[in-house]
Amino acid sequence: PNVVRVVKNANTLGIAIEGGANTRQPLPRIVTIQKGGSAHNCGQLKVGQIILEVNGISLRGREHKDAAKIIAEAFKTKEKDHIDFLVVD
Amino acid sequence: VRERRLTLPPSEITML
Repeated sequence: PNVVRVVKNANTLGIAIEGGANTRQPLPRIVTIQKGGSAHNCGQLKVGQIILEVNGISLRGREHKDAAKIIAEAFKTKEKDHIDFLVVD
Repeated sequence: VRERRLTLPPSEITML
């Protein structure tokens, strides 16, 4: 796994995720990266990567909605100007 | 393991 730092330099994060506990995809996977979003601008996140942690918070065992909420709040918070994703291909 | 995974529901997709 490697850590990808996504700087919040756009209005949206710009990723679509699929997966979560009790589904066929047990951990959230990136299925879309939207042009012009912070993730696209970062250039290091790729479609197909699996997100293990967000800012050190593990997504293992979390339902889809819970994982999505953690990522959304990490992007919304003003405490940091970036998000650290621990991802694996 | 594969059979158990296939019996699980597909996940929803969320745009963030």
